[in-house]
Amino acid sequence: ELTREQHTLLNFLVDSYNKHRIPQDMAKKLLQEQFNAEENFLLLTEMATSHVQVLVEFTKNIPGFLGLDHEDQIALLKGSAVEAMFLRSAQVFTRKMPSGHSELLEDRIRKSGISDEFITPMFNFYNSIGQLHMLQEEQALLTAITILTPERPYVKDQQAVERLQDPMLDVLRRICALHHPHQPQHFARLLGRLTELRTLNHHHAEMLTSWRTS
Amino acid sequence: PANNLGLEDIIRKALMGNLED
Repeated sequence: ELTREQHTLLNFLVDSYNKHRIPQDMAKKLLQEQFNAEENFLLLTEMATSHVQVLVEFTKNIPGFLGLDHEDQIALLKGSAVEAMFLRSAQVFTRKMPSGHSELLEDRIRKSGISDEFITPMFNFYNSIGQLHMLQEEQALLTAITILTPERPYVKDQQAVERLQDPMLDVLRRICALHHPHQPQHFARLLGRLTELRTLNHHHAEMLTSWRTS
Repeated sequence: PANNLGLEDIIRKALMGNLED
């Protein structure tokens, strides 16, 4: 069971996660219009920028975040932005979309000039997230947990970050037990996706370099 | 344009928005 405080925290996080998303007209553009490779690139960078902006808005609402050292706030966001972006994008491929939409989206990403070497692990991740059928609560919590990773580079006060992350982990563990009573490994699987995300983050840095070059 | 900003710039700007609020 969740305590009353945990319920409040969870509802607040989910509301904030749902409220802060990429503007719909931008997401629509991705599905409706035909672009060449260069326009694909521009649209995807515009979306990435928007992703980061909404991520910051969501993060500001995480209880206690704005009380952290200002440079630590930046270090946490910088270290997690790409991972949070992949987590959010995975939702697009998880949710039921009108027929053909996810194929169109996949096609556009594949034709954006990014090499297959990076695309394949990305879609593998989207598939592995899809298999977990994550709830909104799990999405929001996992995103907050990713952001509040104390071991990010340049974080000075790791303990302060840990104090914010621990209650989130506890709520996530309880949510998993409540909603997946017959899958005791569900919580561990969710955390396992965070390890996968770190690998993607690493690939992403290399991918950007190759993308810029091409 | 935002496209030309680095990740850290985008984060700093977005966080500053809060301070101005």
